[in-house]
Amino acid sequence: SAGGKRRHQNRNRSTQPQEASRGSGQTDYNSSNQKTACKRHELYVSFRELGWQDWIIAPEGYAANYCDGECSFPLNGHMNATNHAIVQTLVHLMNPENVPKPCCAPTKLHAISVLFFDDNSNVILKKYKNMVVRACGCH
Amino acid sequence: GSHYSLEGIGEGQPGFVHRRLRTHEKREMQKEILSVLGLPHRPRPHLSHGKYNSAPLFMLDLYKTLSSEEKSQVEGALERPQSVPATRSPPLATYQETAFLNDADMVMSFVNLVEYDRELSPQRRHHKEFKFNLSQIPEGEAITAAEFRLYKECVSQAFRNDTFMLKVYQVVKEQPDREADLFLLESRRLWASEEGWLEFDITATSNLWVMSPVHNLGLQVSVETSSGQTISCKDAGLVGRDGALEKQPFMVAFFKVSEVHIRSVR
Repeated sequence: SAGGKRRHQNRNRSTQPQEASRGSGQTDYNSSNQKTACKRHELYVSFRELGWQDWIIAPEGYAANYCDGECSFPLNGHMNATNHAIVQTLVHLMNPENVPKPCCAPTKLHAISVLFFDDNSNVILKKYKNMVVRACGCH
Repeated sequence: GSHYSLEGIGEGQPGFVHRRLRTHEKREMQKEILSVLGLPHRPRPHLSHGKYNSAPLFMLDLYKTLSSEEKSQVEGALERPQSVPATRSPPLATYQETAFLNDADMVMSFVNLVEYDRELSPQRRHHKEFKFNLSQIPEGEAITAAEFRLYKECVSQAFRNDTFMLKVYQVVKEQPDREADLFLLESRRLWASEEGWLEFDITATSNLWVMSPVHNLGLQVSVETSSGQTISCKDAGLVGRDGALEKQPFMVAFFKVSEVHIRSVR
């Protein structure tokens, strides 16, 4: 199917001669150039907007962020697959359809503290270690 | 300490695009965050004045201390020596509590469930009782420190130059026809004119209550003048349930995930 892919790209190239003519050089299988590469996206979670201000005392909200974007094999600069995944890829070269599918997910998470009431009106202050996405990568 | 403000705590971040959530997005997000918080459902506390009570205000003070330290760590600001807290807390949280906070994974304050004022009688001393429900503690958390906090106001002219002996007891066993069996936790001599929060270490008692809820019979507080006369806690200036919201008595416990893992039977 790799050959098929190249044929398909050749066909593309014929339809976009200018880009080809610019000599795109090495084909980037991760094609992150055309699609949004795996990266961190901003997301602000407002507990007030979620209607939780009656039981969450602080914070009012926080920058949670999330990961989204394309990942494909072989990995590009975002390479951080484990050796296991790479070996699996090599083993499945004969059956490319079975290679593990990479996904864009957090590689670094940070903690925040949340102050809230429980059902008995007791107050709980707790550190939650994986509430904020700090960095993303292909897994 | 009585104002309640959330300035600067996690308000909308500059630069973040706020978009109103659609209903299903909101529901998905709620589900996701409850799972991260480890909660089966959103709590529905009974909040008449709850947010302005002493315990939430005290916990908010701890929260501000903690989040300012987290912020400085994430932003790589110069590390402060651990012994000096990032912000000198208002009188609510003491140095010692800030040290407990640094070591804790979780802090919980507990609402005082009952409060009896027994009238003076020759046979029975005048005392005040307090009870706390510690049955809702998440599994795997162990108490590293616990305090019972009581606010004392200035007293009337009658005792102005006197000193009080304040005693805190753990109720060991209640007796129907006579006084309960008590275990003295602490006795403290105070100036009658003294005002402020009084903290009493009840770590051992709290651990007993968690391990054996049937022994959770509460605490008793009694006050004597220098001449040995027992007086009511109210006369001694101790704030009870009918006092100001931000001076209500409460209990606070600091937890750490207990390292002791019970090995499952093979």
